[in-house]
Amino acid sequence: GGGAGSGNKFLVPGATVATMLMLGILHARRLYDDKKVEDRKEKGIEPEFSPDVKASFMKLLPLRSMSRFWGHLMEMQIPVFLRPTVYKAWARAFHSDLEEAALPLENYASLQEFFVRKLKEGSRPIDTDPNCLVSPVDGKILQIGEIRGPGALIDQVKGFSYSVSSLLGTNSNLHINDLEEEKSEEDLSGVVDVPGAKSWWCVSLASPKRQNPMSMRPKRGIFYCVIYLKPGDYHRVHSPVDWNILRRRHFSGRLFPQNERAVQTIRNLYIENERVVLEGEWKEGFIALAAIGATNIGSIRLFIEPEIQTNKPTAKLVPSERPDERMYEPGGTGVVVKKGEEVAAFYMG
Amino acid sequence: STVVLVFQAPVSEMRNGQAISNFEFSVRNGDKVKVGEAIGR
Repeated sequence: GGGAGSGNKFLVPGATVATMLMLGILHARRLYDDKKVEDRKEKGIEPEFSPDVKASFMKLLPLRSMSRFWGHLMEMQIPVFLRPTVYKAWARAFHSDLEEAALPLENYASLQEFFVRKLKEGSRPIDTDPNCLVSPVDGKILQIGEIRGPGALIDQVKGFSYSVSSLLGTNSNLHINDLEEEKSEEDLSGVVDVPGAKSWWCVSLASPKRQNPMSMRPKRGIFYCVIYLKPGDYHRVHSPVDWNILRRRHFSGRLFPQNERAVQTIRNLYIENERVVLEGEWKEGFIALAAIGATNIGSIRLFIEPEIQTNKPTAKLVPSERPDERMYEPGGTGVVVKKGEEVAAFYMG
Repeated sequence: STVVLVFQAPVSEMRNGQAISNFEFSVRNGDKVKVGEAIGR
């Protein structure tokens, strides 16, 4: 028994050392990979799509259960005297700016409350130029551009793209197609698709030679902007323009991580992940905003529809084809939202 | 997490021999942005 006892005596410390060693090696490998990414960026080498074994391994992980467990952990109440220490440690680790928090740190009962904090009045002045779109979130611009030609693709990263219709939903108001020659100008007129109305958006990407040169209407293109929010960023979503939100689509999907390494290695990241799409119209025509969740930040709440539930345990393993869709005020003008107004927030878990 | 904006806006075109410049982004890939800052005009 003694031998076995002494064997057991070394088991726990041995396992602990081995785990710490493994975590240390993983962390060092992570630092090395990040250093490589930084070096490439400094040399102006644009990251390219390079799927690896880890990415395919991701599909096997119970990401949704991990995400929901993380959410429960983040909602645990922290004793008041410990709150400033915990939130300062979080701010140091994720480069958050504590000065902007609207409330004293003691007022945030949990890390979740701190994560979805409001900012002090005036922390984010809204550009009032009527001809500009403003950023709806704090973050880093990953991709911007104009969508051209058939397929209407957006780059996930150099070497891999996805289609707008798979991001927004195949029954989006945005019909991307190349117009035939005989379509007249009025077919291009975009009037919002509202049940009962006799009109619909047809936003063509017909090549300029096909569009009627004599028409007085300004030609319109479709543009996109992809913004990545780091864990330490302010995570409320504001309105980029004055617009009417006409419909909401919720795709339950998966919860792959969304960090820069994931963008470069996981195929179809944005069109497989859980996301909420708000679609409507602004003074220049169609506009849509897709809020896409990740493993650690898997929940999206809408201030215009508080009852919506995301990151549910029952979400189908295989991303459901048909998203859950809702028309706001069918037949009406939808929900009118001003530029800079809060429309949603990301939550952890 | 990630936010993707997709929107319609006027494109640059020639009219009566004049170039009318329309929507242009005021940010580039890799830029840090904050809520409320212009990303295009």
